[in-house]
Parts: sequence; structure tokens; C-alpha cells
Amino acid sequence: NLSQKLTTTLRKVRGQGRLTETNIDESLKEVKMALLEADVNFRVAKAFLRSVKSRAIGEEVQGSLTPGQQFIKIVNDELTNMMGASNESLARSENGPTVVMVVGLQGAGKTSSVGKLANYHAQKGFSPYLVPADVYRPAAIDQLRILADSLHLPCHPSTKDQNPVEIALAALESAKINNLDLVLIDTAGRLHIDSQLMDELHQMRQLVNPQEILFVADAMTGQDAVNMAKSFNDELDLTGILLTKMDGDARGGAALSIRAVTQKPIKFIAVGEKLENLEAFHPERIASRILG
Amino acid sequence: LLGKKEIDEEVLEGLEEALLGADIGPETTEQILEVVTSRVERQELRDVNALREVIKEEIVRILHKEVPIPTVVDRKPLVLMFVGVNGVGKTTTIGKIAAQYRRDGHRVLMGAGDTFRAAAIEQLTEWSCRAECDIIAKSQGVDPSSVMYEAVEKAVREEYDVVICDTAGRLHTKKNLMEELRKMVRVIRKIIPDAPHEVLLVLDATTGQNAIFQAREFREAADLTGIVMTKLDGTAKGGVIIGIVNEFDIPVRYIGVGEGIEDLRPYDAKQFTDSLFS
Ligand SMILES: Nc1nc2c(ncn2[C@@H]2O[C@H](COP(=O)(O)OP(=O)(O)OP(=O)(O)O)[C@@H](O)[C@H]2O)c(=O)[nH]1
Ligand SMILES: Nc1nc2c(ncn2[C@@H]2O[C@H](COP(=O)(O)OP(=O)(O)OP(=O)(O)O)[C@@H](O)[C@H]2O)c(=O)[nH]1
Ligand SMILES: [Mg+2]
Ligand SMILES: [Mg+2]
Repeated sequence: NLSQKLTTTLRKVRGQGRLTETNIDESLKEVKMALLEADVNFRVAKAFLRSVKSRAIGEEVQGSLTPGQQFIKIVNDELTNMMGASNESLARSENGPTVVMVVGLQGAGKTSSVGKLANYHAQKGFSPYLVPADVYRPAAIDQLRILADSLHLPCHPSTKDQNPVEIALAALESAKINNLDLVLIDTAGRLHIDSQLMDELHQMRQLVNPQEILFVADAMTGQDAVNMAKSFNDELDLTGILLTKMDGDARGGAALSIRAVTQKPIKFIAVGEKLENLEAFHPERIASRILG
Repeated sequence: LLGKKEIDEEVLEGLEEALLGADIGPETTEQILEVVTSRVERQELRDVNALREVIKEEIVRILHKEVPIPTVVDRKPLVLMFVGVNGVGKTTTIGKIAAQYRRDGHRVLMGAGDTFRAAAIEQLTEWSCRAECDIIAKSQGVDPSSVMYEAVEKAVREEYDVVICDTAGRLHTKKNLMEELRKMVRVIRKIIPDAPHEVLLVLDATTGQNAIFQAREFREAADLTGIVMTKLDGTAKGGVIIGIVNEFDIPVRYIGVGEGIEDLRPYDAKQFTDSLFS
């Protein structure tokens, strides 16, 4: 793994007293390789390595740590810092229900995440209202309804012939009338380059005024993570990220890419197919996973 | 590559970034660049365009496979099985492929083998309506192998041309789910010894290097005969396929280029490679 490689690479630095540009050059290459294998976007990796380099150069080789351990500590700290703080609380509405729009690309895990968010917050004392606003995908409305039923939580009676923006508005009204304080809107998967569908989300946001717009991203996403996340963020001003399928062996470099390009907090991670498989995000855990 | 004509450090770096950005992965990128830079050093390549062409040729050489697709004529019924991790596009791809066989005048039967996920059976049933074909659909929670069995058995008995089996998405790291997949294959084999004739791994073009692990595990569990790469209508290039085809020697059959029933294309190595650089 990386720390073993770095320990070997930096063994010769022990007698040199200080980390210098020359003696960490090989190590930076090892870290670059690790990041690229982990699917961190190559530009994000480059920027990250620059900041590691500037932090590392000139550092005295401390007595208790080997140069390898010291260097990896710098890399780990820097990566953990970049991932942002642990923060799984939703922004709350000042009056009326808190509204959350769940958006992202096809197959990322939005519908299942809405179920998981409903479960998570019901356990925290919220009264969630699940809103199926995907009128395109076959059986998408059924899918969310089945999840809501299994949680014994109310689901908005959307139908395929309705308009997603109208569904969202109607659901918000319904939630107010029924004293439900958390409206979770499941939207259709879409490409960030589909201007018509991106515009639909933009409209929904304007009319429904959500407190949270969560971008759901698959942990195994590769280099394209920066393009998708940047477009969604530019268009909607996301409030948070939810990473799915973290129960697999994807290293999750997309997390760093998305964080770097949006500067938005990663709020939750999904770790399985069951409704209870939602956890708060821990930056240090994902940092060490990315480094491998 | 910034209108440069001569090959220098900057040009090679630009090429490396183009390859990495396409999800080709650091190891495969390094291999491709080694092949190319040695030719540069031997003065065989003098300008950027020639360099790019050599890279493309190298990629096409890896990707182009002359493995014929088993046809309905050779086997009847032709048994296809779709596998892959969660959310990649298996069910949608089955809808598209069923429609294609229907357009060619074949009798198609679908097997709703995802008996786990909420509304998976309803979703495939909708696709069977769109493709105008029949379907074996039971209920959520039923053993998926029994659906496979029933579908293949009916296909033989009622002389369908093609039977297409859907399976639940599963992460390749879950041993029990991969074992469930092995069981499905064994059950199908009981009825038709050389079936399934095609086991297609569906990969999402937005997936990074993890696709290699997916290919490795699914190949081990279900003996893959082909790959379908979906979502190439997005901005992801799907370059990870190069390392996969190189290592496992599995042909890519189709690509998915959208969510509609017609959004399926046969794989073309040259077209795919050109779009890696576009
Ligand atoms: N193993 C695992 N599977 C997950 C996780 N999250 C979602 N899934 C699965 O991923 C697949 C896709 O999930 P969906 O919720 O349908 O994805 P979606 O984003 O709503 O898809 P579209 O609406 O088509 O864009 C399903 O099989 C889910 O069960 C996770 O954290 N771990
Ligand atoms: N843009 C685009 N979307 C696609 C393509 N293929 C599938 N999709 C979409 O991807 C999402 C997931 O597709 P599914 O067919 O449900 O994927 P799956 O592999 O069966 O998912 P699970 O059964 O939950 O594992 C849906 O929203 C599809 O419409 C494609 O080629 N392009
Ligand atoms: Mg959905
Ligand atoms: Mg499916």
C-alpha cells in the first residue's frame, strides 16, 4: 500500500535532516499514482500534490517519525483537510417544512437515498414526506412508493402524466397542510449536458425554494466527476453531496474531485442497499481509503 | 494540443492528460505512452498529429475483436444473461436489445430475474410492453434462479428465439451475491447445457478504475462473453475499457447512448477511439 511504498522510498532521507524538493520527488510520484488509481481527477491530483509539496519542503525530519511516516502524515492531513468537516445536519427551514431536492446522474442512487434519508431523519424525530418527481423512468414512482410503504411513511401520490415541477409544488402544499416537516424530492437522473432537464431542476428550485439540494454521486465515478459536479453546482448551487455504493471497493477519489471543484460539504455516505445503510460522512476515513 | 507541431515534453504531458482524463488509468496510459515515446525517440514520429494517430492505432489494436456474436440461427433459443453492479443500466439495455431482436422479427421472452430491488420487476415489465415481447415475472423475494429456470424452460417449450435474463445489480465484493449468480448459471445450464450463450457485463461509462475489479470478479463468477458500455451519451469517455479488454480479452458488444429504446449501437472500436480524443 502507499504508506509502505513511501516508507521505502523515503528511507534514504533519514540521515538528511530535512525533506527537500529532491528527496521527496519520487514520493510525490508515488502519491500521484495512488491518487490516479483511486480515480481522483488528474487536475485535482496535480493541485493537491502542489500543496503537499509546498507543505513538505523544508520540514525537519522529526526524531520520533521516519521520513516516510512524516511525509504520509502530511499527505493524510492535507487530504483530510480538503475533504471538509464532518457535517450531516440539514439546513432547516425558518417556517414551514424543510425541503430537500435530491439530484444527480442516472443510476447514482437517488431514489434509494431518498428512502434512506427519510428513514434516517424519521429516527431523528422528523416527519418526512417522500415525493416521487421522476416521471420518466419506468416504475420510478412505484419504486419510491414501495420504499415509503416499507418505512410506513407518507408518499406523495405522483403520476407519470404530471410535470415534475408541479409535483414538487403540490407536495410542498400537501406537507404544509399535513404538518410534515421534511419534504424529500426524488428527481429523475439526468446528464449535466442536457440543458432542458437541467433547466427543469432550475425551475423546480426557483419555485420550491429548497433548503438543501443534495448531489448524489456514485463512489466509483471516474475522471468525469469534476464535469458533472461542476455543471450541477454552477446550475443549482448545491448545498451538499451524498456518496453512494461506499460498501464496494471503489477507492472513492471522486469524493475529492467533487469536493475540490464544488467546495460543498459531503454530508452523507450510503453503504448498502438496505434503508438503514446511510451514515454521516467522516473525512479522515475517506482520505485513508483514497490513499489506499 | 495547442497547435504545436513538434513533439516535446509539453506535448507528451498534454497527451498523458488526455488519456488520463478519458479514464484510461495511469498504468494503461503509461504502457501506451511507452510504445509511442520509443518511436518518438527513434525519430520515427515527427509531429503531433502523427503521434496522436499512432496512439489511436495502438488503442484500436487492443479494442478490436473479431469474436462473432452468437446468433439466433446457431442456437435456439438464444439465451442472454445481463450482469453488473448496481445502477449501470442492465434493465434498460435489456429493453433496447429485446426491441432490436423484435425489429428483426424474432420471438423474445424476458426473464425478470431481479427479484430483490423495489419495483425492478415492474420496470422490466414496462420495457417488455415497449419492446412488445413476453415476460416471465414473478414477485419480489422469489428465488431468482427459479425465474431463470422458468423463463428458459418456457422458451424451449414454446419455441422462442431469444430469452433475455435480467439480474439484480450486485457489488462484485459481495461473495454471497456472486455465489447467487453462479447458481443462476448452473440452473440455466440444467435445461440447455451450453447456455447462457451470452453473459454480458454491463459497465457504466462514468465508472473509473473500479470497472477493472468488476470485470475480474464477474468474469470469475459467470464466465463473461461480452461487455456493454452504457451512458456514452454523457461526457465520460469510458477509457477504462482499454485496460479491461487488454487484460481479459472480452469483446465489447454494444454501447448505450441514451435512455430511449433505440439508444443502442453495435460497438465500433475505431469510432469509440476517435471519440476518446474528441
Ligand atoms: N450496494 C449498494 N447499492 C446501492 C447503494 N445506493 C443505491 N444502490 C443501488 O443502486 C441502484 C440504483 O439506485 P437508484 O436509487 O435506483 O438510483 P437512481 O439514482 O434513483 O437512478 P435513476 O433514477 O435511474 O437515475 C439500485 O440497485 C440500488 O439498490 C449503496 O450505497 N450500496
Ligand atoms: N443517459 C443514459 N442513461 C442510461 C443509459 N442506460 C441506462 N441509463 C439510465 O440509467 C439508469 C439506471 O438504469 P437501469 O436499467 O435501472 O440500471 P440497472 O443496472 O438495471 O440498475 P439496478 O437493477 O438497480 O442495478 C436509468 O435512469 C436509465 O434510464 C444510457 O446509455 N444513457
Ligand atoms: Mg431514481
Ligand atoms: Mg435493473
